[in-house]
Amino acid sequence: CLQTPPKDEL
Amino acid sequence: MNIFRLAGDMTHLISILVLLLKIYATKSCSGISLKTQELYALVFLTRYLDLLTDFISIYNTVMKLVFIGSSLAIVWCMRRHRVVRRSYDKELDTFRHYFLIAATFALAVLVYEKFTFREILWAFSIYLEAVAILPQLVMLQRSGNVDNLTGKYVFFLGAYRAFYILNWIYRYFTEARFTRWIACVSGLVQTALYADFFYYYFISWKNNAKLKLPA
Repeated sequence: CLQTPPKDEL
Repeated sequence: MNIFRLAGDMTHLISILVLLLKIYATKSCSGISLKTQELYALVFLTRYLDLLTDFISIYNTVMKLVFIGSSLAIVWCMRRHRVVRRSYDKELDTFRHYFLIAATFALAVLVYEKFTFREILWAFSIYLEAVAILPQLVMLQRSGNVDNLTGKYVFFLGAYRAFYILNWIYRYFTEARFTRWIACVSGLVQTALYADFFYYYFISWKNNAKLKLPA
C-alpha cells in the first residue's frame, strides 16, 4: 500500500 | 535538508526574532495584528502535536518548540504585558479571524491526507497558516504607514514562504515520491498573498523611501 512520507517540514 | 528549506526556516526564524526585537526594544506592538499572532499560535499548536509521538531530528524538535514558545510569548505580551498591550492598535485590527478558523477547519474536514484526528488537525494548520497573515496585511493597509521593523517582519515572513516553494520544486525533482499536494497548493496561495506587499516593499527599497501602502 502507498505509504505517505514522514512530515519532516516545519 | 536542502539549502532552500534551510533558508526558509532561517528567514522564518529571523522574522520572529525581528518581531520580538521590535516588541522588546520599543516596548510597543503598534502595527502588529494580535489576530494574526493568535492564528500562528493556533497553527503551531495544532501542527506540532507530533512532538509528543514522533521524533524526526534534534533540529526539527528544537525549531518546533521555538515556534510554539515564541508565538505564545508574543500573544501573551500583546494581551497581558503592562506596557506593551497599551500600544496595541485594536481599532485597526478588526479582521474577523474566527471566520478564517471556521472556514479552514471546514476545509480540513473535507480535504485531508488521512481521516484521523491528527491528520485533520495537520491539514487545518496548513490551511490556516496560508491565510493567517491576512489580518496583518489588512492592518498594514489600513494604517498606510509601516514602521521599519514591522515592514521587515512581514518581508522575512514572505521570504520564508518563497524559499519553501523553491524547496518543494527541488524536492519534487530530487526525491522519488515527494507529493505533498495539500502543503504545496496552500503554500502557493499563501505566497501569492504577499505579492502585493512585496511589490510596494521593493519600490520603497529601490527609492530608498519609507514603506507606504496605498489606502
